[in-house]
Parts: sequence; C-alpha cells; structure tokens
Amino acid sequence: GADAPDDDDDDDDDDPENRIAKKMLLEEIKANLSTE
Amino acid sequence: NKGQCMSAENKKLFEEFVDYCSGLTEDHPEVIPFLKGRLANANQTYLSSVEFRNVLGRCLTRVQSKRSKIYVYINELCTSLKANSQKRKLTLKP
Repeated sequence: GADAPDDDDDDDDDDPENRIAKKMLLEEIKANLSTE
Repeated sequence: NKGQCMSAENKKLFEEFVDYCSGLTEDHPEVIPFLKGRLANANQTYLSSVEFRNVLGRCLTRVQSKRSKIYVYINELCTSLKANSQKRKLTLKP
C-alpha cells in the first residue's frame, strides 16, 4: 500500500506565529550586522 | 560553586537547544551564530540563574514537541538573553 504521508514534516512557514517570530528575528539579525 | 554547577548545567541545556535547532534552521545559517552571540553578551549572573534554566528547559521541551514554532522559541531565548546582556559602560574620552 501507499506509504502514509509524512505528516510530521511540518513546514515552519505554515504557522503564523512562527512566521512573525522568524521575520522579527531575521530583521534583528540584519540590523545587528549593519551596526557592527 | 553552586553558581558554577548551575552555569555548567545551563550551558549544557543551551548546547542541546542549539544542536536541535541547527538542523532545522539550515535555510538561515545566520540564526544560530546570532543566538550564540547573545549568550556571549549575557551577564554571568543570569547565565547561572534558575530563571535562565527554566527558560531553556521550557524552550527545549516545546521546540522538540512543536518544531513548527521553532523561531518562536529561538526568538524567546534571544529576547531573554538580550534583556540580561552585560551593560557595557562607555568610557568617554576626556
């Protein structure tokens, strides 16, 4: 039979809270690099 | 020496968190070094505190059970470390 879909491979971009945290973090890193 | 063993325990937890997250943030390799930089800038009192151990333990447990929120927990850890960074005194030249 067909393999069960790999449902634990949850993409981190699906979760809105995670998407916002990721955006904030990457912006902070960029700002941090520009001030160094 | 209680502070030292707490500090060592927290360091081990932090490395466990970093090891787990490194594999999941390969699309942004700058994130983990940034988190390590935040740790390097944090004051020693906080790094050997129960508070930091609780934050680490909570983030590690949650990220292992909910990988889809990985950046939420990395951000939480960065924020707690930033809030306890060493206050660098700027010595103004006369």
